[in-house]
Amino acid sequence: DDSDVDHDEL
Amino acid sequence: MNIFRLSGDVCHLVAIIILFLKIWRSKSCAGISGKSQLLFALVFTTRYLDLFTAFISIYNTVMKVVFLVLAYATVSLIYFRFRKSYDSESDSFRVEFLLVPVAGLSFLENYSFTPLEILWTFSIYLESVAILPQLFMITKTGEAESITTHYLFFLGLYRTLYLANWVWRYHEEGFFDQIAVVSGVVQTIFYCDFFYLYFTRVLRGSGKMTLP
Repeated sequence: DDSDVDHDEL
Repeated sequence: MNIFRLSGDVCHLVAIIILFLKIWRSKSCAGISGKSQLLFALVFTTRYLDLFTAFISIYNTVMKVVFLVLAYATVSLIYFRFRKSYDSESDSFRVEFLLVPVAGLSFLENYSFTPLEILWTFSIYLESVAILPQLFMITKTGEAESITTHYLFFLGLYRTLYLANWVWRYHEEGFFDQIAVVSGVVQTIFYCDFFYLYFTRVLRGSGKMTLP
């Protein structure tokens, strides 16, 4: 994974 | 997950289904901006690439897949199956005026300078303006079928409910997604004028929404 930002919303 | 977020997602889904069924049943996409639908397909594609890299929940995965499938199904109805009914002359908004600034901004203002994050940011910015070709088309032709206005109502309500979700999450979890919130506010503002017309004209039963 190249990103440490999680987006849990749609 | 809170009630605002869940009802926002449901409204989003309802909006997309209304539009798909409207086109499917009437076998016509008259009055619908194919450009807005292409932009929404691009929004979902660039945002949901994390389907391949991160698992959040079954709900999250299922909704993403459903949104993607319905977005492309709608685009294919407009551009292939019922393309004879597509009013390309009224759908004359220049999408490059949206795509170029949105792409530029997503490189400048993002959480992390990685391909996935830039594409996610691009999708958030693009979503906030993706409805403009549709609103432009309605302004140009001066009217919209009531079913099209119900679609727009649910689509506008979705991001408005997300605003309530962000206020809730800020208070309950200390969560604040600046990019999504600012874009969400911008997106909601675009619907204000439409909401006013929807309540004053469509819901008072004139069948169609005609502009003054």
